[in-house]
Amino acid sequence: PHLRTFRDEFQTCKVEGAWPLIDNRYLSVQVTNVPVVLGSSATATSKITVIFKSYHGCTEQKVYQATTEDLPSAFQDGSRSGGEGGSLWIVEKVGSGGRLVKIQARYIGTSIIVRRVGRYLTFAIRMPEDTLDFSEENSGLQLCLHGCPRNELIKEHTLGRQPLHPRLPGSGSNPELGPLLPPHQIYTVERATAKCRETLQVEDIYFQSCVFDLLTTGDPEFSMAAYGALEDLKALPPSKLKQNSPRTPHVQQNRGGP
Amino acid sequence: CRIQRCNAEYVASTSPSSGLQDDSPSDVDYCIALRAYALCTRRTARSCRGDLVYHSAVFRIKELFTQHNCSSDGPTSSAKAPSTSRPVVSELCDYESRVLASGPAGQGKKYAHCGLFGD
Repeated sequence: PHLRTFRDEFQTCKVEGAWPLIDNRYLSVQVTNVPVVLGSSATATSKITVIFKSYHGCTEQKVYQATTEDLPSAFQDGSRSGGEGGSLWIVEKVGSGGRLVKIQARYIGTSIIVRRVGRYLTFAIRMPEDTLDFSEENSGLQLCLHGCPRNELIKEHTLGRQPLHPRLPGSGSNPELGPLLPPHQIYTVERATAKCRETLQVEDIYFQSCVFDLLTTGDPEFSMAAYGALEDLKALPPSKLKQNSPRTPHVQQNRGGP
Repeated sequence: CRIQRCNAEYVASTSPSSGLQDDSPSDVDYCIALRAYALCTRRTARSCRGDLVYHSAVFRIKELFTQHNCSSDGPTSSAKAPSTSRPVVSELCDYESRVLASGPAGQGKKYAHCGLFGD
């Protein structure tokens, strides 16, 4: 999946299997990623578990779990809210990017959105910086805090300074991707770019992710994942992310196509 | 190492002139102050490694948690209290009102975003 960290680093990672996104004194988030295409190291998220840890005087421990088969609008214990004075609650919404569940943890100023896009899940969170404790020692592996380990990295960007000509799968420039075996249809860069332009107005990192996903999977449903991620970003303000000008030049034309 | 700043903030928040309603803080207020103190020391842990004042503070905080029967989880700053009463629980459990209550420094709180999507 594509990861945007709390430090605004933007990465595309393999991270197959179960990985922790966040693990601090307030909450723990773990995801499970599964391969999407035979022969590619790319994976997508099939399960998300969020544990809101007990917070004295505000909420007892609550667990939320979503899978590709089930995106519940309740915690595991069946409740839709918890804590004192509605400090923790879930609401379900249907937006243009698909069905989503929003969890609000008022006591820690935190909002989470879990979406199902096509067959897979997306995750977005907004937390106050002062609850993150970047400097904490032994904070362990947390993808949202530290990004992916180097050996899990497929691609890396810097927000606001991303290259206009990203390396794309099929260009022969990334040997880690291996041969692609699209299960649906073959997308050329031109077709993938055109498809992503249907939903994304600005040719930024999210747009590049959309093109990447179409080229990697050949699955048109993946074009909605980046769109949904952007919608979540807008729904969880304020954010430091600045989108580039809509006039950004086109993504590099890949004559070699997959 | 910013342990002295943590110490000063803790002393200020528990002193009689800290703006609390009574001369001595309630148990709830005291535990909030203590948790904020613990959080402050954790944040400065890396730069304070080996500093005797820091390590003494960490040791003392553990003792104070036990001594005052405070839980280590819970709010670290108090909600703005009405002039005649203590903050109610729902206010303590509302982060936004807590940071607003913490004064001008709390009004510019920054948020961070993390997202995972696509393949």
